[in-house]
Amino acid sequence: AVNGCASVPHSWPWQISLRTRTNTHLCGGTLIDPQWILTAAHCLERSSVPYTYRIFLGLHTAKAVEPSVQVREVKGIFQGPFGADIALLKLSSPAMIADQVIPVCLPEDNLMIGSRTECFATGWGQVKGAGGDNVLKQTNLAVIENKACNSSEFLNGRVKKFELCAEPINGCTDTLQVESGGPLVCLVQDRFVQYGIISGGFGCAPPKKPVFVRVSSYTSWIKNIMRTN
Amino acid sequence: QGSILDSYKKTEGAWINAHQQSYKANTAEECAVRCEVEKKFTCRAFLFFSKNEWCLTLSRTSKRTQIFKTINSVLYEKKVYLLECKKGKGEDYRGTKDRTQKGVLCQKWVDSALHKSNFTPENYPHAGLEENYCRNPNGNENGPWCFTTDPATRLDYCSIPECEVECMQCNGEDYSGKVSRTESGFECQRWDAQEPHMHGFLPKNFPEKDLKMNFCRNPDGDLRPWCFTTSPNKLWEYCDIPRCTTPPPTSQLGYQCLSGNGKDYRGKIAITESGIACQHWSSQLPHRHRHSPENYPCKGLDENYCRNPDGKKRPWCYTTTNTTRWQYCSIPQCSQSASQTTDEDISRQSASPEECYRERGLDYRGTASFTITGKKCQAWNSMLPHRHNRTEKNFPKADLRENYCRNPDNDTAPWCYTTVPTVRWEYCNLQKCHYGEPLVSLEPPFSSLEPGTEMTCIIGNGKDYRGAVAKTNSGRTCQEWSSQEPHHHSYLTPETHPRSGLDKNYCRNPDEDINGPWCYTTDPQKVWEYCEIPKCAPFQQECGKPKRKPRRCQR
Repeated sequence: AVNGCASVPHSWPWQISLRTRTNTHLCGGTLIDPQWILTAAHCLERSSVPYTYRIFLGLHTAKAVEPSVQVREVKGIFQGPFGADIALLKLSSPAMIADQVIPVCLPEDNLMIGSRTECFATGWGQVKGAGGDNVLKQTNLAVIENKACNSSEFLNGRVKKFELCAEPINGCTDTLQVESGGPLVCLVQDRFVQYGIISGGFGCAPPKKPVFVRVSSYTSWIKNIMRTN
Repeated sequence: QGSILDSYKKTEGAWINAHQQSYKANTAEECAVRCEVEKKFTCRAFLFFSKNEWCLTLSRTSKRTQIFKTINSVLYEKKVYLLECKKGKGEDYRGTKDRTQKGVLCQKWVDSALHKSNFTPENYPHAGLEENYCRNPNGNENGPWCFTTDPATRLDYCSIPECEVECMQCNGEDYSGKVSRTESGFECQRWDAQEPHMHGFLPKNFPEKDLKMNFCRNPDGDLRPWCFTTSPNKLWEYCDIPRCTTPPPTSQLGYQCLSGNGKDYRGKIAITESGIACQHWSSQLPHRHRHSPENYPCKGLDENYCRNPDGKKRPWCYTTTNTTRWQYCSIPQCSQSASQTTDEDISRQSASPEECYRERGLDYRGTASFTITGKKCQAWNSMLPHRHNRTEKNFPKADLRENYCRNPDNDTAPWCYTTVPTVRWEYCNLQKCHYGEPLVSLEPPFSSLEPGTEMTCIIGNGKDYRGAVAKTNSGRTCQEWSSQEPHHHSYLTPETHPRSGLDKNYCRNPDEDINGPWCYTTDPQKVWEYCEIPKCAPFQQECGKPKRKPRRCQR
């Protein structure tokens, strides 16, 4: 996270850790249903075999030593359409919903989130100087309209409508490790809704590509995959 | 056909002090009729009290009139009296300009001591010859005029600006004209539409950017006004707006300290808050950028001074280090003497937010900026959409920063003016601190975004349903909640139930009917009917609601 901070333990209870069978953290992701995980497709580049991955839920520390931690195997991988950087993982068995394990809401199909809306990105990436290097971190960001994002000198015309830009609200101080696959969530009424998946360049330095997959562009696809599988 | 109220500007929770006449009235329309036929004075506005079925016609309103906040009244002001600009020759001008173009005070129209004339209110009863205001009773080609108080000058014209500004200053961020075609001829898409192009420039998120109709605007600090086009093959394009020949307003002179978001800061601080020297705006090293002085001629991008050319929270600059592209600067607030500002003061300015308030919240200094019904707060230093006197200057100890909720006037709780033109002010979405509770609570200080964004299924009785189903279970189309036709339902309206999401004609459950969402139908034979909306799956019922509330990062 950029210019972020350690989060309140279990205040983002949909956040999961995508790990290898040897429990090495690969990427972030989110619980969207007791048996389904949303993450970035590029997190799964090393293998297309479901059982090479594990999902850790209900954790705050990267060491996953809390009693609330649940571990599930992955039994199905569903890559997003048209090469989009989005993927669904089906768990071998449903996660048990608890105070530390709660799904995030999905946005309505094709709903556009307004520019300037304040949202949060979360992950276990390093936060230099902000403490809590081994716990889940968060940073707050403001959504930038694609037209404005595309007008920047680095992203000139490369942001597609199924992608989303956001920038740090409290100013940029450094470029820090990104947390692919993790969520960008925004408060709608009294619920957090996932509008983005951390996908590409993220930080203060010139981003190399758009930063978030726009989840609302894929809501129909997500629901369809979950319904038919 | 329109309503009699169309010619009035409506503001909830407002009051003005003026000569008045009291009437009984069941509806605002009835009161408007009273105003139209008022014999005792020229009625320019009225106050309507729906609870008491009572109204007051008022003699005075203008852009300069002080408005007070109240709880139960709705102020209706005749729009014509609020315009301080002229259309065409200005025969309809009813503003309060009372000096000629040379600055000489006008003579009262009823006064003939100095210059005698036939232009009296009696002879021209419909020409608005009130006080000594500039008027154009004879349709003069040069616009409104007046007899002067200078014995040597019988009459002179007044300098009244045109209402429609069809040229632009600087980058056209203040352009408010009606050009709605792009430079190559594409028709513009409406800002409140999502077809043919979906976009995030929602008018509600940019209340100060005047995103009306499909007019060319510049909400993102681009080089000049633009719009999304109605062509599916062309997302957006610049509009060809002529530059004004007159210089930009003198406010561009700017401040030497921080006021508001610092867009007018023109001081010489050139170092970021973490102590990095700023890059020169005219340089492209080490960071390539487009905020050059040539691209942004009115933003004061001199040397490497901290500036805010793009509407960020505070002045900032590109830094001279490769690893940090940009950073905010620490600029002393205008309310403080720069020489007295200490590191401690700056630290206090950026202190952690408080998300609950004690007692009446007089010392609340948090960053909550949404009202109890989810409306975004208007910035205290802004006079749009609501003009007011709760400014930093008038209430220097009230910390009226940005659009944060405050209680400058000893009200019962922190409040703010809202960015919704029809709702003047509301209390904020804040809770009272419990005894012993830390000032930083776990509740994030923001509220809802947009109705219709999330729950497409119903939980419980569906009172929180905000989906877009607008047909009943027998297939009838729903009546709009704001409409009283074909079924009159004054008790359940967006005004009476502002938190029930009564948007358009969507099925809702404002009265918490145990059988779920419903709507009035457009069928005159069927007043209302339930809607068929799927129940949420068990896991959806709790989605997105953490048991432990997250907290914003503290700087």
